[in-house]
Amino acid sequence: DFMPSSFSFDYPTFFDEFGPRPRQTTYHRQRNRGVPLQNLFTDPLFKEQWYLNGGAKDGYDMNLGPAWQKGYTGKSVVVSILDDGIQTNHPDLALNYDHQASTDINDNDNDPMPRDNGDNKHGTRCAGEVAAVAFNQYCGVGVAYNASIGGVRMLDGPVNDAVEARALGLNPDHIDIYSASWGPEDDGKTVDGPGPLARRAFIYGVTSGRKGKGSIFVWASGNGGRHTDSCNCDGYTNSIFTLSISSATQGGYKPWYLEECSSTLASTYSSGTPGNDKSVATVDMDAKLRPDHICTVEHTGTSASAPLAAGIAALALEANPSLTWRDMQYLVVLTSRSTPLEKESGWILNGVKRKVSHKFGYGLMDAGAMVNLAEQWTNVPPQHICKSDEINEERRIDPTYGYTLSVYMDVTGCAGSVNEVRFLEHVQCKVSLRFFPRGNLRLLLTSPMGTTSTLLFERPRDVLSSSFDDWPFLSVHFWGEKADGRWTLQVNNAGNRHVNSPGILKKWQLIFYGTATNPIRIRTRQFNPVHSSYASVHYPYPVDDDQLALGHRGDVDFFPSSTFQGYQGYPYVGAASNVQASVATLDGSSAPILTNRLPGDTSSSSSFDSPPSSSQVGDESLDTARKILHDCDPQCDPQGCYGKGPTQCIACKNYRLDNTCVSQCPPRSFPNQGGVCWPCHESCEICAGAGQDSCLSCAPAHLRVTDLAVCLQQCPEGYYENTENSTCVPCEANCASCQDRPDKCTSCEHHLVMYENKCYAACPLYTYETQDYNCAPCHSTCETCNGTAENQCISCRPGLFSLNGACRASCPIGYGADKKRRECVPCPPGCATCDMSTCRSCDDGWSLNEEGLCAPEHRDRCKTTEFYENGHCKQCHASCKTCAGPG
Amino acid sequence: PRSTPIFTNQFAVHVPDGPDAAAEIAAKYGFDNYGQIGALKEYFLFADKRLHKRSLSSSESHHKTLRDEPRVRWFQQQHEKKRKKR
Repeated sequence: DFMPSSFSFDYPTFFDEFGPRPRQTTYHRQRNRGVPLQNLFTDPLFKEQWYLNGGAKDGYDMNLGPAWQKGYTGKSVVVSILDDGIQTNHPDLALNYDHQASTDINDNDNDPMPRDNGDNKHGTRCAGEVAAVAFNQYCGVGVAYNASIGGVRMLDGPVNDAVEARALGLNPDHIDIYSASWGPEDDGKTVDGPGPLARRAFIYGVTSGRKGKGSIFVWASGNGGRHTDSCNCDGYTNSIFTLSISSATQGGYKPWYLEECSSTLASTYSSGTPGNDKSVATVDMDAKLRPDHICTVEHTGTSASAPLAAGIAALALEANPSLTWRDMQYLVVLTSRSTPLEKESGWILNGVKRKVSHKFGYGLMDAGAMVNLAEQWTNVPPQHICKSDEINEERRIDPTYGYTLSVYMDVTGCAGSVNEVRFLEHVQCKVSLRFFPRGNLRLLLTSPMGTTSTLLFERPRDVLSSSFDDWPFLSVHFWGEKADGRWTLQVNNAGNRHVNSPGILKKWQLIFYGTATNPIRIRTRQFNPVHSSYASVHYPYPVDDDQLALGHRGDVDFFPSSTFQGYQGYPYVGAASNVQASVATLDGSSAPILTNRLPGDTSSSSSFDSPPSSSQVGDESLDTARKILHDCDPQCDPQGCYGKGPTQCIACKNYRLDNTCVSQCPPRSFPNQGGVCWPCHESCEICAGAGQDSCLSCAPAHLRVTDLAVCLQQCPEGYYENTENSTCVPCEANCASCQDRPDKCTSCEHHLVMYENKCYAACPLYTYETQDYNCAPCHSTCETCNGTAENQCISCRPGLFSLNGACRASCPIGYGADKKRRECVPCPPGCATCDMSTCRSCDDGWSLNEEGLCAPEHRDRCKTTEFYENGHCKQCHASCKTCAGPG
Repeated sequence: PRSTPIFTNQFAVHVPDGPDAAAEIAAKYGFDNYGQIGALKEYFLFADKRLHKRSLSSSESHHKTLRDEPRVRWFQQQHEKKRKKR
């Protein structure tokens, strides 16, 4: 809430220049709880922003009011819209525009201003949803109306893998959230996803972006509802790295364009049926800045949903900037609400009693709950990845309508290993199968706790394809469940299309992502009078709160008293004289014991934030005032110590680990600039810094990804594991996956075919493309073919001639050999033998003429519709039944 | 049946030796070097203006050139991807 009289700012007039400028004041008014939101915002379209102001059916909205009332408006959070550009000088965006979060890939410059062709308004509209400036006379307000907003112009031209990688990897230490409202065609028959570069960009983003906390990627789940598409066939929304966001209508129903799938994490409001439901109000693209063109109330589809989610995520990040990419997903899972959307069918309770749906994920996002939980959130433990064995037993999929193949595997969740997963997050089921048509299939996965998640709904339009190759279907429905036990995969022929032949389930595998210990720990801040600092105290999540509890109740880990716990606020005693005195008074210990100091030593350290380094020594004046002893630990520096042992040093000669001086930092830590041993990222054994990209060597059970310089527990797609040196090596060009060697492909990029474990754009000579995109050898006589049989040649090897699909050394009687085309071609009429079109001998009753053709010897050889002339039978005029000449 | 991709005249190239080596390789074979691809260190975008900007087949000669260059660990001729706003 805000007091209109208590603020002022120099808002630019409409005709100001809106070019890049330094960030200005953030616009808050004082809180004034109780004032309706509608009365707070002067923005003319705020009343049209029904999804923000209680305007959905039954008064629901996405609960922004409480988040704003707490003062969270996206300040200091950077969001970038990956789309067709954004209008940087739009009067409702300009103040929040951030050129460092922007670029133009289509024109290869830094200005993402859209090309004004009437169609490039998409990115600008999305940007307005996130960060339209509040309290002005333009349009409405952004969800995070003080966030920095940028745009990447990338969709106004050809898109390729490098374009996507550049967009997803733009300035990852500056941009916090990337919002993407695009993807492969939602036509109900496409299966497509990021290529190798974009996949690397995602991995780099979550491991190294935001200075190691991980970039946050928000994605629109897809508009293919009309074509009964499945968002699990879109490799971007189906990725564990993206928050996949679906839509709900103003009435709380599934909109017509919604795609159902198990990778959708949550939903926000968006458009519905015109006439019944309103759409989304936001800024609009108009390069000429015509006042009546700069806003719209007709932004629609899942495109409009993802930016609303990105804005809410920005508020949560402001509430707790240390959230990692996985923390953000937890917050969404735990705070999204099913209640406003429960008129729609399809909700299930998963094994930890959380409602989830294939339409809406965990429900409608709730900004107030997100920021509340974010404030108290402690980072989740490291992600563990546990891969099951790959089940390679081929199983027949019967073509009968309604037939279901059930297979199962019993897993331990890698119990007892460093990869142990006890608390699930994402579950991927990687499937390779053949079935024609592919769109008939429905795939279901059932967890040990009895939750059944549909990995793939039948897609009636997917009638020309027949395979999935190592496609990692993602389900988020098992979040919080246990991994160990029996998992069942059902492959169901559920479609209406007639199926001629059986299919094959070739292989499948489960990949569990999660943690070994309870990930949910909230924190209250308690003041420690001894250390004059706050310490985090961690409590288990309230067990009576069904909305938030994830299950495994009573099995809660308090934060371990790790060696490194609390290093940021560690009470350094002795660095500064006032601290020494304070410690002496509080704990009753004697005055410091000082050693002789070297001439020229000076004091330099004076705050908690700057612990002493080996070169730092105590205050000169203390020397003379205090008793000098000589029995300090060798690891103490010349300032001396309070007592015996390396824990009693005033300052350290070398490095400090907790309160102990050490000669060198132990494994899995590194000395910071102040000489304090700080923990490496958990994936590092030796490191040069705290980030995941600072590993010099990897922690046990981790593999070094050679080209990304990060350590992971499992090699990502497109890499193979070199077990000799524990590295993940990129597969060769065009391999989607490989084994043992970079050039031994096990699958190819989408458009390619595989031959002898290499990928090609087309099958090489003497081979043909099989239904499963491999190249198989032709018969030995064929040069090209469409099958292995002798009569399936399309062209013949040199010296052979093709006839009816078979290749032969010579042509039979009545055929001549076309040496250029390597074909047997029928001889001209009357020829007994020929050489292409030249007769060598004639049939009986025909005679060879000077043109090399056989002519009938008598006119009675002609048909009734022909006449005889110069030894040839010629066709009568079309109007004649019989004739004597050509007329 | 899958739609044939449209290949461009751009190549993503992984050169572990870094930007100087990438520049040398690009110059040696007549590529324009557009620099690092986003945040991906050691990955560079090359283009050959002599090659058609759009083609239905990949360039075998360029594949051979890059395959035979020992300082190139990985490469990929870029092809268009259909992407739709939602």
